[in-house]
Amino acid sequence: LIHFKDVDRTYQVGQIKVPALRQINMDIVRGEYVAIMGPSGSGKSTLMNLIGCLDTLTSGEYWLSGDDVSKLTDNELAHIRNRRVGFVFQTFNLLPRANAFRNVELPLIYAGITPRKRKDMALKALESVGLSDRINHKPTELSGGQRQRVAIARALVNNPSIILADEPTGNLDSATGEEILQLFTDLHAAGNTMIVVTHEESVAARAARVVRLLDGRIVSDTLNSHS
Amino acid sequence: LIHFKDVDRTYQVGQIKVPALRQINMDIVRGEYVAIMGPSGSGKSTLMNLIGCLDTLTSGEYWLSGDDVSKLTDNELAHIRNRRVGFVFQTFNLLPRANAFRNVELPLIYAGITPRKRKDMALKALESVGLSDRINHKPTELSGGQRQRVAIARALVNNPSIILADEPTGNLDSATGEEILQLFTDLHAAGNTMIVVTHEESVAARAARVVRLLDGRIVSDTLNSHS
Ligand SMILES: Nc1ncnc2c1ncn2[C@@H]1O[C@H](COP(=O)(O)OP(=O)(O)OP(=O)(O)O)[C@@H](O)[C@H]1O
Ligand SMILES: Nc1ncnc2c1ncn2[C@@H]1O[C@H](COP(=O)(O)OP(=O)(O)OP(=O)(O)O)[C@@H](O)[C@H]1O
Ligand SMILES: [Mg+2]
Ligand SMILES: [Mg+2]
Repeated sequence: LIHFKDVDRTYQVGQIKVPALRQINMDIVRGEYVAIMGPSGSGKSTLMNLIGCLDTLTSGEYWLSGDDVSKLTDNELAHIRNRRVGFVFQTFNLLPRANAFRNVELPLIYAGITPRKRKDMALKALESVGLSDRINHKPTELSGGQRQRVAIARALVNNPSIILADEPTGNLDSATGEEILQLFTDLHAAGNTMIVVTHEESVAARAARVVRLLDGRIVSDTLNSHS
Repeated sequence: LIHFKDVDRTYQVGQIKVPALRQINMDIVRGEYVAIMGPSGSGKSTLMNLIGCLDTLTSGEYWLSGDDVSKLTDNELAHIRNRRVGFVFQTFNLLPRANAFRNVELPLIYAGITPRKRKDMALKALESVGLSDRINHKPTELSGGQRQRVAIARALVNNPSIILADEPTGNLDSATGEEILQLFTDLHAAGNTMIVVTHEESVAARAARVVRLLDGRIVSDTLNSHS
C-alpha cells in the first residue's frame, strides 16, 4: 500500500537547510497498525504529511497503492486527501468560526453526500468520540481535548481506509484516551490501515509494529512484542 | 497567596449555560508545587485562566496575595499577567509571524528591559528548553513539541514567581518531557510557585499536591504520596 524508497525531506529556512527526514525506507501493507515514535523534532509529523500527500519529497520515491505519487495530478492528490486518507492533525486545524457539527460535516460536503445523510454521519462520528452534548460549540468554546476529539471525528466521518493520527491523545486524560484507542482498535479490526504518531508507550502498545525515528532517520522498525 | 472561595464560572453558548466550574474552594501558598488533574472537559484550563487573571469569575471570591482580584484595576491586572505570572498555554499562543527568539523576547519588551539584556535573557531561556539551534524558526517552521517549548521559554523568561503550565508535556517524548520537568523542579527549588495541569501521572508525581476536578468540581485535594 505505502512504499517509501530513499526518501529525503529537507526544509529551507533562510540560508539554512534543515534535513527533517533522511533516507527513509519503509513499507506498510493494507490493514497494518503502525505506531511512529521518536523525540520531539525527529521528523514524525513531516513523515505523516508525506504519507498523507500534504507535502512533497525533496528526493526519493513514494508509491501509494501502486501509483508513483510524484506523477499524480492535483485532482488525484485531492481525492486521496479527501476520500482515502483521514488525517488527525497534531494542531487539530479546525475551522474557528464553525461549530463542532459543521467542522465534522465538511469532508462529507466535499464528497457530495446529501444533507440528510451528512447529518446522520456527522452526528454518529461525534457520538463515537463522546461529544454529542457539544455539537453546537465552536472550537473556542471547547476544551483542548474536546477540540482534539472533534478533529478525530472529522478524520473518520467519511470512512477512509487509511487513518493517519498525529499525537491523537496528547490532550486527553487516560480514560478519554482509552475510548479513542478502543475506537482505533475497532477501525483496525474492520480492515482499515492505522498509522499513529505517539510519544506515549501505552498508545504504541496497541499497534502491531513500532517505527522509531531519531534525527530524521529510522533507527528501528520492529513488530510489537506487547500486542 | 491564592485563595478561591465558592467560585463558579459558567459559560453562555446561545441559550445554553455551561457550568465549567462549580463551588471551587482552594488555597495555594507561596512556593507550593500543585498538579491539577481530571478528565477532558472537567474545567482545568478554565481554573488556570481564572488563577492567571485571564478570565473573570461568574460568582465567588478570588484573593491573590491578599488583594481581592475583582477590585483590581486593568493596569494592576496587566501587571500580574505580564510580570508576576508566567503562563504556558495549552494551545501555545505564539505569534505566527515572529521567530522563536522574538516570541520569547516579547514579555521583556513589555517589562521595559534594555535590548542587550533582553537578548541575553531570551537566549538563556531558549537554551534552557533545548532550542538554541532553532531561534530563527517561525512557529510554522517548528515541530509541535518545539513550539510547546518556545511557549515554556516565553513563560519563564522574565522570572515570574508564579508559573501556570497547562499540559506542558502533551507534545513531548518522555526524554524531552523529563528535561522540562527537571526545569520545573529547579524553579520550584528556587522558591517559585508551580501550578501544572496534566493528564500524565508521571508529571503529577513530581508535584507535592494533586487537585482533581470532575465536571467542574474539586473531588479530591491531597498531598502526593509519591513525591
Ligand atoms: N468559551 C467557552 N464557551 C463555552 N463553553 C466552554 C468554553 N470554554 C470551555 N467550555 C466548556 O467548559 C468545560 C471545561 O472546559 P476546560 O477547557 O476548562 O476543560 P479542561 O479540563 O481543560 O479539558 P481538556 O483536558 O480537554 O483540556 C468544557 O466542557 C468545555 O466544553
Ligand atoms: N516548515 C518547516 N521549516 C523548517 N523546519 C521545519 C519545518 N517543519 C519542521 N521543521 C523542522 O524539522 C524537524 C522535524 O519536524 P517534525 O514536525 O517532523 O518533528 P516531530 O517529530 O513531529 O516533532 P514533535 O514530536 O515535537 O511534534 C524539526 O527539527 C523542525 O524544527
Ligand atoms: Mg509532530
Ligand atoms: Mg484544557
